[in-house]
Amino acid sequence: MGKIIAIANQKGGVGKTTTAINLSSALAFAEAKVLVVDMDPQGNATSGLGVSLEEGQPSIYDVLIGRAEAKDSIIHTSVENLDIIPGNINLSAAEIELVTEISRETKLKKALAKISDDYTLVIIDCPPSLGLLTVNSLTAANSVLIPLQCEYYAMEGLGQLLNTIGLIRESLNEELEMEGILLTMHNPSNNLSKEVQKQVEEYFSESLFKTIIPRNVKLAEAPSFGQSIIEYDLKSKGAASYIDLAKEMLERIS
Amino acid sequence: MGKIIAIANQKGGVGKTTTAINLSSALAFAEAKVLVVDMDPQGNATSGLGVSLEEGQPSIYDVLIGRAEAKDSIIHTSVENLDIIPGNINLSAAEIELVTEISRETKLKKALAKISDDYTLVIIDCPPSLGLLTVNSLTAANSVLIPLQCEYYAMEGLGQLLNTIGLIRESLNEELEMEGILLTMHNPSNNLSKEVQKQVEEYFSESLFKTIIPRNVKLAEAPSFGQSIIEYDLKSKGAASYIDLAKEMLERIS
Ligand SMILES: Nc1ncnc2c1ncn2[C@@H]1O[C@H](COP(=O)(O)OP(=O)(O)OP(=O)(O)O)[C@@H](O)[C@H]1O
Ligand SMILES: Nc1ncnc2c1ncn2[C@@H]1O[C@H](COP(=O)(O)OP(=O)(O)OP(=O)(O)O)[C@@H](O)[C@H]1O
Ligand SMILES: [Mg+2]
Ligand SMILES: [Mg+2]
Repeated sequence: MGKIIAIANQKGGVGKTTTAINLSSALAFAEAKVLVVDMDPQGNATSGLGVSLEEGQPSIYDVLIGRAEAKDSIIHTSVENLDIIPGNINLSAAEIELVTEISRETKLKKALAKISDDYTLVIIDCPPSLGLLTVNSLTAANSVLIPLQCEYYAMEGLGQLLNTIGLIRESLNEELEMEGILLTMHNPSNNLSKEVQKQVEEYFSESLFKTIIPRNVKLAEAPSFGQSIIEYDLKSKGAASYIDLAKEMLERIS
Repeated sequence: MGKIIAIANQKGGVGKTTTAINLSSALAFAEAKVLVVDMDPQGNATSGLGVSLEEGQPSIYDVLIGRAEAKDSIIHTSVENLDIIPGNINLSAAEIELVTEISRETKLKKALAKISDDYTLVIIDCPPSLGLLTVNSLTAANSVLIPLQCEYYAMEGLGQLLNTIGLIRESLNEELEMEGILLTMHNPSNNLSKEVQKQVEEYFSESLFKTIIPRNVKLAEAPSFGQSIIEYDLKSKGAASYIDLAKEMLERIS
């Protein structure tokens, strides 16, 4: 029970949050019990799921610094079977506050161990960096899902990311596996997209998800309504692709 | 002489590097002497300008930790009048190494003070976070240029960013001004783009650049050739928009 997947890529704007929200929603609609953990100080997964943190309500920051338990920080979203531990700007303080703490890299792992059995899947949305918040997420996770935008800079950063995952596996989390590389914002009529797809298929074919997420404006519209794509526009290509991805994931988990 | 502009936004993938490279190239073609400082551990501005760091060549990381002088870290790019102090993965170590240093926020300011008079303009490309690297950049800068992708999450993060700029102005750099907000990846046929544009015009009209950068695939293709848009495809809409932006900037500087 309770597989933990970190969605990570230090390159910004590649679809980490969009994947965290829409994969978890599609899985929740398929009756899996899913928890999203928002480890990004921007708090995009929190607002994208229509959740706003009330004054005094604990966030993942409070859990990391030991001021709150994970179970007391869980919020139910408007989607059945989908919960979230919210993130907010306080998280950027955690990067500095945790630096001098003992076992600073395993704070999240210890916190999630107490609750992960209550869920089929825990999905962690990471910030665009390889700092302590992402290190904590990769240390807590059983596997890592890498959204890869079909563009040049995203390809360039992949080497650094795979390096970091290797270092974490050696020193902090020997079970960390590769869940897979997910091509995002793919545009079949654009040479750059096709070029990146070809390169990834050549070097990383065994890690590549069969599902490819197309560029689809509905995916960019949905968060302004605090809804996943499943609720916002079930007939869109964006929804269809994340439902396909959820099916691929369910085959792996069962 | 030597105005220093930081290009910052903690939201990932909004066009910081694309703006740093193409604005500085357009200015360099207009005979301004420009220095780009790559403060992002991804090193995208460095590779996007076709520069690769040789073994033993100092990067901005070496300058920050006091191992090299800024003037010894400058590399000439293939574009006349355009130099760069490169960035690389070592920078992510700086975030942790600098935390316990005295005056950790002013390392970059002190380093650039020695060389900024040799240039018309110094442009700093920031990583997608509000950590020590961005704080150093905002402390060293005379003004901040904010690329704003015309999408929901980007709008949402603007408040946090303006807050952080205010804090820096109060405690670390009282001269820090707003250079302006630049709309990027704008698509006039897409409602979301138009909606974000309307909101920004309503709340921030006096900070908004007249120039708007359109979504243009040529801008995403250019970095794979290590070229700015000016060299890669001068006739593209992407090149035209960054040339317009450079003209707006030149009017302000002179
Ligand atoms: N397949 C897609 N088609 C169209 N737009 C998309 C798609 N996926 C994501 N977007 C939009 O692109 C932008 C970047 O996506 P998102 O915020 O999910 O990336 P991220 O990797 O989480 O960014 P960050 O690095 O800032 O955390 C957002 O505005 C989002 O709505
Ligand atoms: N106007 C544009 N039209 C089309 N593509 C663009 C445009 N501007 C940038 N891009 C592409 O979008 C992606 C994100 O841009 P860029 O890397 O410059 O953003 P960034 O803010 O520097 O990202 P990060 O937060 O990772 O540093 C890149 O692949 C880039 O080539
Ligand atoms: Mg995100
Ligand atoms: Mg960048």
